Amino acid sequence: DMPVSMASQLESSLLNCPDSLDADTPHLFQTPLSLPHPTSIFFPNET
Amino acid sequence: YGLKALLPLIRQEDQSSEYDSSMTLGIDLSPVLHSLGIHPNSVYRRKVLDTFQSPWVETSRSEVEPRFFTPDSFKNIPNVLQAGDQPPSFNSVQQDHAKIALFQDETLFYLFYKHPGTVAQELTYLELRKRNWRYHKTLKVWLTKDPMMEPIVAQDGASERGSYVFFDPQRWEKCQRDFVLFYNAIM
Amino acid sequence: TNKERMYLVFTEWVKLLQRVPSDDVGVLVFIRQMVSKGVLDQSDKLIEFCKAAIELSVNSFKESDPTSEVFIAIDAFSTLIVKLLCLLDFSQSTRKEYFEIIFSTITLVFSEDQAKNGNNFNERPYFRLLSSLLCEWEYLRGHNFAKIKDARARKELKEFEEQFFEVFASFLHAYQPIAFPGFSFAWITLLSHRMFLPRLLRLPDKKGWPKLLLLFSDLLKFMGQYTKKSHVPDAISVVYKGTLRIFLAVGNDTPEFLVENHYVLLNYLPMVYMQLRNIILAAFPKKLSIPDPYDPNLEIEKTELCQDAPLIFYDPVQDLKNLKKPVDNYLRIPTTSLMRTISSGVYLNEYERENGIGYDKTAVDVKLINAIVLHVGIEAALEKEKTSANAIFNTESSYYTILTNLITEGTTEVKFYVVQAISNQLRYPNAHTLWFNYVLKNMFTSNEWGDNKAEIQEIIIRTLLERIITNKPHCWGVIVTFTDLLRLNDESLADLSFIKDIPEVELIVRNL
Repeated sequence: DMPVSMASQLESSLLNCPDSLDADTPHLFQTPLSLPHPTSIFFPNET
Repeated sequence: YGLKALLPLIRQEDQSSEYDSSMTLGIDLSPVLHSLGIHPNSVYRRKVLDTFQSPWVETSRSEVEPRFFTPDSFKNIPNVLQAGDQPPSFNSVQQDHAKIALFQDETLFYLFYKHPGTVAQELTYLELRKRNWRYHKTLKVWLTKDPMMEPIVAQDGASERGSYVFFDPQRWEKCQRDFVLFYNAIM
Repeated sequence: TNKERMYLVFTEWVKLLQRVPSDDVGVLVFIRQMVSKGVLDQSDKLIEFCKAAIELSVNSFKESDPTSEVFIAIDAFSTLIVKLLCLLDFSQSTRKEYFEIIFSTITLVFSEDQAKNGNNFNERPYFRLLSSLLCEWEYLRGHNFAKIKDARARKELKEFEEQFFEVFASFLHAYQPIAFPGFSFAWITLLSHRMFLPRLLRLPDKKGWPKLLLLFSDLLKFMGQYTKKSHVPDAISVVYKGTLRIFLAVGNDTPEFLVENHYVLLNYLPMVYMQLRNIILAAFPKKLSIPDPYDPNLEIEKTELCQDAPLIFYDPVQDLKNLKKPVDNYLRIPTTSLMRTISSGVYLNEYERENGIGYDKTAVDVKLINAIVLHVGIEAALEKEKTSANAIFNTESSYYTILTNLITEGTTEVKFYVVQAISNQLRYPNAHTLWFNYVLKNMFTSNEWGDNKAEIQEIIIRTLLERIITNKPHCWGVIVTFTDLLRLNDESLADLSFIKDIPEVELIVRNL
C-alpha cells in the first residue's frame, strides 16, 4: 500500500501539475512591440 | 485463471465491486484520440508529439510553441520597411509605429490575432481603424464598408443596412456580406 | 558573503537577458567575464554559482505574483546552462562531465527542497527549469546547429547531442515518481515533453530507445505498484489517463517503438491494464497496410506479410538467466531431462503480488516465461528461414513441444502464463503471429492433454476473450486466431461445457 506520506506528496504534485503554459518556450527578451499592453477586453485574448 | 474470472468485467452492473473498468476494459478511445489530434481513419497521419501540450486534456490549456528554425534569410532582410540597406530593427515603439503603417492589411490582421494583449495588437488596431476598418465587439472580427454600395441608415440612426467586407480569421480571407450594422457594436 | 556576490552576478545575468536577445554580443561578453573574473572558472565555483542561481530562481518563483512572469529567473538559468555548453572551451573536461556537474547541483537543490518542504514542495519551478533547458537546447540545435558558425564547435555539439539527452534522461530516471512522489506529475509531463520524447524516439540508430524504455518502465512500475484492483487512488487514475494518452501519441507517431519493445513494456505493465496492453500489442509498423482481420476469406497461412519476422529491439534471450542453455539445447535436441530442468525453473522462491483478473499473487516467474516463449518464437522464425516451414509447423518439432511440455508439466498458473505469453505474440501479420497462431490452434484441438484438455481450452478461450471484450484497439492476430477457433468445425465452441456453464460467456461466444 502507498505510505500516507507518499500519497500526500502525490496529491500535492497533482495540485501543482504543470500545464501547457508552464511547458511553453521561454521568451525572456521581449521586443517593445511584443511587450504586454492593456488592450480592449473585446479583443481576442488567445492567439 | 478461467472464464469465471472475467464475469465481474462482463457483468457491467456490479463493476464497481471488483475492477475499475475504465482501466481494465478501458474506454472508447475516440474522444481521447480526437483530443490528441489523431484521426485514425485519415490517410495522412500527422505527428502529434512535436506539439504535445501535456499528458492531460485538463492541463492542455494552450498551444505550445513547437520546434522550428528561422533561416538567416528570413531574419536579416535589407531594403524593406524604409530601413535602407540595413535590416529593419524593432526596438522602439515610435519607430515601430511608423513601420506598422507600411504593412498590408493581412499582416496587420495577423499581428492583431497572433499577439493578443501586446503593444503590437494595439498599434495594428489603430492602423486598421485609420484604413476605415472597424472591429466588431461581439463578432470579434474586423469589417469595412463595401465601397461599391452606400449603406442605408435606419430611422432611429442607431444602425445601418448595407454590404460590408469582413475579414474572417478562421478562413483567413476577406468576404463580402450584407449586414445590419449597429453603431454601438463596433469600436 | 560569497553567496550574495553570486546572487548579484546572477541577477545581472537575468536583467541582461531581458534587455537583449540571447544571441547578442553582450551576452557573450558577460559569460567571458564570468569565466575570466573567477565566477565560473573552476568546478567548485561552478557548483556554488549554480546552487545560488537555482535557489534564487526557485525563491523568486515562490515570491512572485502568480499572474506575473514567474519564470524569468528560471528561464535565464536554463539559457545560461545551454550557453555555457555551447561557448566554453572543453579541452580540459568534457561537455558531458560539465553538464553532469550542473545537473547534479540541480538535483541537490531539488532533493533538499523536497526533503525540507515535504507536502508543500512545489514541482513547478523545477519542471520549468528542465522544460526550458529542453527548449533552449532545441533553439541551439535547430536545423542541425546551423547557428553555430565555428565548424569545430558545430561538429563537437553535434556529437554531444546524444549525450545531452543521455544525461537528461539519466537524471529524469533519478527523479522517477517512486523516488520523488512530489514530482510525479511534472515527471510524466517531462517524459512526454515535445522537445524530449520525439527527440529520443528519433535519435539515429534508435540510440534514445534504451533510455526511453527505462523511463517508461519507471512509469509502469510506479502505476503497477500502487494500482489496487478494487480501489485505485485518484492520483493513480490520473497518472493512468496521462499514460494512456502518451502511449496513444507514441503509437501514432512512432508505432515501431511499441512494436519492437512490446516484450519489455509488457513485463512492467500490470495485467489489469488490458486496454493499455492492447494499445501496445495492436501497434504495427507505419508502412504496413494490414488486411482486414474480419474478412471471412482471410487465411493467415496465405497472408504474405506473415513471412517476415517482426523486429525485436531488446532480445529476450538476455532474460533467460540460467535457462538459456537448457532451452537452446532442448530446441536443438529435445530430451526429457532438459525439459524437466526448464519446467522446474519457472517458479519463484516466494509469492509475488500480481494484480491480475481473478488472482492476486503469483508463484511463477512471469518475466521468465515471457522470455522463454518469445525466445522460442524468435528461434522458430529463424529456423523456418534456415530450413523449411514444416520444421516448425509440426507438432513434433521441439519449438512446439517445449511449449506444450511447459503446459503439461506446469501448474494451472504456468499454463495460464504460457498461454498469455503466446497470445502476446498474436499481433500484426508477421512470422511470429503466424507461428503462434498455429501453436494455439493446435494446442486447442490437441488430444494429447488427457484430462487437462478442458482446463487448457478454457484458459485459451479466457485469454483470447479478455483481449476481445476490451475496448478497441484489438490485435489483428487475436481476432484471426479467435475466429479460427470459432470456425473449428468438429466442435462448436459454444457447446463446450466450460462455456455453457457461464451463460454470459456463452452468449458472447454465440454472438461472436
